[in-house]
Amino acid sequence: LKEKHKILHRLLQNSSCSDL
Amino acid sequence: PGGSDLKSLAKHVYNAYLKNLNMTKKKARSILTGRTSTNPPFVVHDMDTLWQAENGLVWNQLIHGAPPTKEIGVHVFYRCQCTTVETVRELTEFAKSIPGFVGLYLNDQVTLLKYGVHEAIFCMLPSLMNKDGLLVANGKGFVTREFLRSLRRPFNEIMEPKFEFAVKFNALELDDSDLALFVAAIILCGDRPGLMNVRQVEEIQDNILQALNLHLQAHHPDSLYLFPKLLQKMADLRQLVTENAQLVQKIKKTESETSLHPLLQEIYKDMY
Repeated sequence: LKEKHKILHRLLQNSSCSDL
Repeated sequence: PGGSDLKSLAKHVYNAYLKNLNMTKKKARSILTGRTSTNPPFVVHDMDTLWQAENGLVWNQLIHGAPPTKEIGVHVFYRCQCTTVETVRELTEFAKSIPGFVGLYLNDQVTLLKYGVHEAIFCMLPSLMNKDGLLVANGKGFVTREFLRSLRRPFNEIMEPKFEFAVKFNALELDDSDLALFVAAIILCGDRPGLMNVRQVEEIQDNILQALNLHLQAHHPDSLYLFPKLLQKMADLRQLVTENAQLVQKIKKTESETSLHPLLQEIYKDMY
């Protein structure tokens, strides 16, 4: 699931996500 | 949990909603009804007014990552995607503030968001809608339903089902404190495919639903059966999301030059 949902993972672990 | 615990849970979830979700129903309704001192929204009702809105910076952000397009339906589709992505980001922060959520397996947090965010978005959209259109660009614009209906197929099919849902949902007259708990209950749903620890999710959702039921009894004492009506809306939202996912698949297939944001690709992949 982690591999397929990298952006969701990053959103959950950090509040900012530069590629949004 | 006792009544006071449920009350404090309701308050906590409401505060998390106010902190993380930018456009509240209260703010949207004050703009839609003209009860605000700020400028009324710029009305987008045809190609010219859409172009004026884009050039007059009604929208804060440009559309990033998507190929430039001259086709109006595609352009509107990209705008919908921008708003969805931003709301997914807000909802993720909101979810993290729901007691118990960050204690779940990371895998389950991903699953809950994957399946829950669109249902949450479609139950918050009615806050921005009336039967004639919807607020966009943080309340600075208002896009008419007729204009969205006038786009060519399949882009004219994106928003119309959401308007039909919104008209019925708005009749329940929920406010932000009700919506906060309802959105939390949608996200913490124990029957999402692939959850590792179903019971842990169900326990959190059960608490939220108890808090919602108690809150509705106190907040809407004259509205009979509001709680079961909302449980029914959860099923309706699931149907709305399934249809939306099918439409996105259709657009992907038939509109080969149209791109989908990477976050939305992740969410839709192997969804239903």
